[in-house]
Amino acid sequence: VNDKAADGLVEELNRVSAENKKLTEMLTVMCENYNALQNHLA
Amino acid sequence: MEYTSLVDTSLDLNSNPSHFLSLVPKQEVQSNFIELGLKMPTHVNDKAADGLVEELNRVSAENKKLTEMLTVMCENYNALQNHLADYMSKNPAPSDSNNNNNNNNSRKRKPETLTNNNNIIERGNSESSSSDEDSCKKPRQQDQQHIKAKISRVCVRTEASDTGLLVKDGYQWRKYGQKVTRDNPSPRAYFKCSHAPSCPVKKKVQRSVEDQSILVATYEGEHNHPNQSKQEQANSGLSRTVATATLGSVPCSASLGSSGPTITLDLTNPPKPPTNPSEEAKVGGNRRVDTPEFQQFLVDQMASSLTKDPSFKAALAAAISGRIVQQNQSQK
Repeated sequence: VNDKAADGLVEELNRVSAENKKLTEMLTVMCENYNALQNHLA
Repeated sequence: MEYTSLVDTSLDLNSNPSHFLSLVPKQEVQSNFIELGLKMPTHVNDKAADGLVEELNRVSAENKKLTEMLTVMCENYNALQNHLADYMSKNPAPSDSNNNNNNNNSRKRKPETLTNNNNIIERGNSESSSSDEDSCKKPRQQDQQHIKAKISRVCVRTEASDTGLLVKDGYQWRKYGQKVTRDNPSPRAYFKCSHAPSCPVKKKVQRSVEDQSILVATYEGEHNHPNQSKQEQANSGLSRTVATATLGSVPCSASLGSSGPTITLDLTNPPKPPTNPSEEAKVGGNRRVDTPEFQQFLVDQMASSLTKDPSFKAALAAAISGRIVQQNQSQK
């Protein structure tokens, strides 16, 4: 039972970390788009 | 287009995000684990479990911050794009259609470059505006096509002793270069219309490989200033300016042979019936030229216009005498 709980905790941590990574990538792309648009306006 | 609606930051990755989006006390985490049907590792390895929970809380908090930042970024992007749209609607530039084309192009092109990313990212990219590079390329290509579509070539016979590369056609030209090509021992001279850069016409002059007494002038583009009528007159074949300016050159006949986009005007061939050039030039391939009435009409028109010209006789005499002199020289 304890092992299961620990596994669940680790699994949850991995999932949240993966989401974190994707969010970071999205933010990077969004920043690039924003900069491109701003340069175009300038 | 609203990006906030497109950007679903949850990505369905976090099935129950409220559990981990904030720093929560251990007891609350414990209750969450109970809800999930899990048991907290309380008595075996409390320290390791605490570390995991702490890490989970930290990552979840970071996740929340990232989500907030992404939302703010999307809002800013939308605001900027609305600003751009307002600006474009208030200041419709002449190249507006080009920009639209470029936007369309970028909408097609940019997602291809980011196929590895998810849909949200592709949409975000696809709406990004076109670059300046693209907006410059399009008109440039159109200009080049426009120039290439109007290439004409004029062949003029000159005296054997004349080594210059001047073909006087009624326009002022500015020489900007000369080079020797591999296929021809005679150098090729490059000219721009003196009205450049407003007038885009360029001229290349080089002696023919087969007959060095023949100058081949290649015109690119069309004059955009009032002398255009003179240019058309010169291209039509019996230009007085060409005949008199190139001493010894006799425009015995002019034939307009249009193969593709290039029009070649040969002023060196032996005489042909005078109706051919004018009828082709005036009618441009209309079938009515086949009728004898129309040909007669053209002959009459040409004769009347030539006889009305007071300097025509002088030009004709100069041309004929030049021809005779040339023949005499070649016989000797």
